[in-house]
Amino acid sequence: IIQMHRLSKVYSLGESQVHALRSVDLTIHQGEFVAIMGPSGSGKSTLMNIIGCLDQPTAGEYHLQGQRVDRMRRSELADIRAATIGFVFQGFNLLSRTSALENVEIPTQYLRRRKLTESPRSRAIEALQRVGLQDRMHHVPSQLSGGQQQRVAIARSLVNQPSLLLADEPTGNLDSTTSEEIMDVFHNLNAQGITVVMVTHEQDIAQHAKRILVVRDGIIVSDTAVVK
Amino acid sequence: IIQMHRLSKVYSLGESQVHALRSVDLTIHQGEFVAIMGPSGSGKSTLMNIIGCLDQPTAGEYHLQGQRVDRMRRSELADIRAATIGFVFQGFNLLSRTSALENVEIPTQYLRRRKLTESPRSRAIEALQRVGLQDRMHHVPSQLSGGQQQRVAIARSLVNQPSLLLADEPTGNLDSTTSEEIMDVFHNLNAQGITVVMVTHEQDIAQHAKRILVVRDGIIVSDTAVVK
Ligand SMILES: Nc1ncnc2c1ncn2[C@@H]1O[C@H](COP(=O)(O)OP(=O)(O)OP(=O)(O)O)[C@@H](O)[C@H]1O
Ligand SMILES: Nc1ncnc2c1ncn2[C@@H]1O[C@H](COP(=O)(O)OP(=O)(O)OP(=O)(O)O)[C@@H](O)[C@H]1O
Ligand SMILES: [Mg+2]
Ligand SMILES: [Mg+2]
Repeated sequence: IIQMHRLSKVYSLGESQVHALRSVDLTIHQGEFVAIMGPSGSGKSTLMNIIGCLDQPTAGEYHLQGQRVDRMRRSELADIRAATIGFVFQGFNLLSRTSALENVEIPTQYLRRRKLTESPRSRAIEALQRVGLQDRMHHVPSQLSGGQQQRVAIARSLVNQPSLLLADEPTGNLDSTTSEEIMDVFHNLNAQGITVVMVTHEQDIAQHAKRILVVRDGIIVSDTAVVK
Repeated sequence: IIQMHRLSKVYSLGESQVHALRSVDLTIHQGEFVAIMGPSGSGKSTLMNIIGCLDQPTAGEYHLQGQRVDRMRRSELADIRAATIGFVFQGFNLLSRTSALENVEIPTQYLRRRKLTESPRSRAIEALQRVGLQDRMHHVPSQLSGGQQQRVAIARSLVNQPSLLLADEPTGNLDSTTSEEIMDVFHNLNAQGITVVMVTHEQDIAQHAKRILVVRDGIIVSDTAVVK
């Protein structure tokens, strides 16, 4: 499903250049459960943003489900994201003036083909129930704890039933019990055939995946199967 | 230094009430190193905001360095915060249009008494060096990784040399090596007599403290010394 070849991302700031990703080769098949680890600033979120069609590489190729993403127009990318990808951002990216429920409903507006039979509202409520937030549906982000905001971001990523779930540090603000509940949600999705790729800095969480990639200074330095 | 008696915080949203803190009794002396743990939504950030004079309780008393904080005016609270308290927010709260260096310099403007001899700029640079961000000083938050933004927030909390450091999930976005570096910074500050109170959901990080409080449903359910 995901295929990257010699993929690079360079940020130019005035005279200096930041090589966020340097010639990354990566293949992930449908149905895999992958964890990405690595030091702060090593390129994990940059890699996730490119996988999620939110950013373009500066060199190399990226194929998603066989299509050459690095050559697509913005409107094509937007359609693919809405229909296929669920994204949990490291910084949550919730709208501050709208409730948890409204925040979770937002991706349903971008889904062109009516492939889902239930209403947007009932799908949003069900997603919030899965992350334990049914009692906080009408709170706006400033009326939610950090971990509750993180869970709203997780619920939002699930509402369009994506085939690829990308989660950047999904348990960074969650205690161990709540983190395990989120891992159960991810396991259930993966058991249904959904591809899950998550960035985490916690070894316990990474052990829930079947494969661990370690990133350092913009390259993948190790790629190992998880032994249970 | 910190004394709370029957402290409560109730949020009223329309007809419903959220009892974020229910009759908390707490004493923390100068020079302590305390970790606060507990489930998502249990009241940890609410407690930290009240300790940090960013919020007022709805019942009970809070004494900071012998003064009755729950009776002070906003200007008095602002002066105490600027002179005494360094706060690392769970959501970082960085200004998006200003660089890391400018973000770290901001608290120096609020320090009325000139108790520090070095210039604001040199203090800000030194704080960024302590968290390993000397190469990212001129980046704005959108040009920084999640863990780098978190470290800018940590550097900002140190720049006025506070006597009380409050850190809400300071390593939530940091890999284990970088987290240990931040714990070294906190240990050094604590060795100089600074009181450190941090919220964390990670047992390994909590073990760096000398005392662990566990919060559940708005009350402190356990208070134990860390055995090394
Ligand atoms: N302004 C508000 N209005 C209503 N309820 C609120 C408000 N702020 C917080 N709450 C609620 O108060 C409770 C405690 O919130 P708090 O942020 O202190 O939790 P926390 O322990 O820090 O959680 P986390 O570990 O997820 O960060 C939560 O259930 C939250 O929904
Ligand atoms: N827009 C940008 N301009 C310049 N440099 C950038 C920009 N965005 C990110 N960077 C830099 O690229 C590097 C990789 O960033 P990235 O966010 O991918 O790291 P990360 O592995 O996700 O880190 P963390 O674990 O801290 O979240 C960092 O050193 C960062 O400073
Ligand atoms: Mg990141
Ligand atoms: Mg919190």
